[in-house]
Formats: sequence, structure tokens, C-alpha cells
Amino acid sequence: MNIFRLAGDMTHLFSVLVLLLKIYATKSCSGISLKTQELYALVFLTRYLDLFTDFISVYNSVMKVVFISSSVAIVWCMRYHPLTRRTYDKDLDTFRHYILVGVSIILALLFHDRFTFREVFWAFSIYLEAVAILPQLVLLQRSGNVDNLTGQYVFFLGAYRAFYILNWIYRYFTENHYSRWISWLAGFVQTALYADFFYYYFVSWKNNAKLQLPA
Amino acid sequence: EENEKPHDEL
Repeated sequence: MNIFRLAGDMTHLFSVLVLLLKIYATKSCSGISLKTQELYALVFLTRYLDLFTDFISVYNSVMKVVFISSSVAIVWCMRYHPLTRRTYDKDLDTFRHYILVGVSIILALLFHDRFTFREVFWAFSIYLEAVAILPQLVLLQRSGNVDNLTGQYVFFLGAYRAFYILNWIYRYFTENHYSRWISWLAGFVQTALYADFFYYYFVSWKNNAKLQLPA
Repeated sequence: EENEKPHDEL
């Protein structure tokens, strides 16, 4: 565990906490894309298949459980919770996310480390995670105004993979650890998708103004 | 053949 990896995990954890806080405190999930949340639930459920077969550390297992349970809880709040499900901007959240699932399945079947059940699902989760933010970004762009907590949620979620890239670079030089090229490529795509958002986030932060995305 | 390496990252 190095400082970059820890920073990545913490920003990831923080993004989830900010999102749960937003839904709990404001009793609203407006501005949040259910499509993106469903994709994340699918990402964690398929990536952490090793939760019961490989023990790495208590930290590792706890984080896996946190990411699986929080993503499922958020989907539940948006779909079924009597108070919050009505605040979901259904009409703005029209991204055809099943296309992302389909493309990720095809990519995982073609490009993987080994043709085993677990490795194909792992590759699928990496590809899907790289693009899972797209419905959320489209929803924000459509609604224009972004509330503070939602803006912070997306910011921390984007920062997490950027820290992971630094962690892979660090591990490459210090441990001679060779992260799989699948993670490198998907990690870069994932971080690049946030470039626009990061730009407007920093501009609004510098000007101490409300975050607004151009139409 | 080497065994499947566990994924140590999240």
C-alpha cells in the first residue's frame, strides 16, 4: 500500500459517502443518474467475485463489502425508497446504458488475461467502470446546474482513478509490479472522460462560484 | 503454468 493507492481508495470511499450524505440529508437524488449507479453496482458485483475465494487483507475485504453494499443501497434508494424515488430526474436520465454493458461484455470476451470465469468478469468490470460515469455526465450537462454535493461526488469519483494511475506508476518503479495493461488503458480512458468536468469544477472553485456546465 | 494471481487492488 502506497500513498497514491491510499489516496485513490479514500477519494473513492469519500465520493460514496458524499453521495449517501446528499441522498440522506436532502432526501433527494435529483441530479444523480440511476443508470450510472446501476452500472457501478454491476461493476462491483462482477469484480469482487473473489471476495469469498481469495483473502488479501481485512482492509481489502471491508472495502469490497462497502463498495458493493453502498452501490446496491443507492440503487435501492433511487428505485424503491418511497421518499427519494420521486426526486429522481427520470426524464433527463435517458442514456442507453445497456449499450455500455454490451460493449464491455464483447471487449471482455475478446481481451482478458486468461479465459477463466473470474478473469473475464474482472476484465468486464474494468471496461464497464471506465465508461460507467457517462450517463451521469450527460445528466449533469442536461440539467446545467449542479448542486454542491453532486459536484463533489463526481469530482472525488474522477480523482480516484487518477490516483490509481499514479499508484501503478509508483508500483512499476518500486516493486517492479506490472499492472495489467487492461487496467492502464481503461484507467486512462476513465480519467480522460472527466477532463471536461474537472476543468469546469476548478474554474468554479477558483471563482468561488456555483458549478455550471455549458449546455 | 502459474496460478491465477489474485487481484490485490480494488
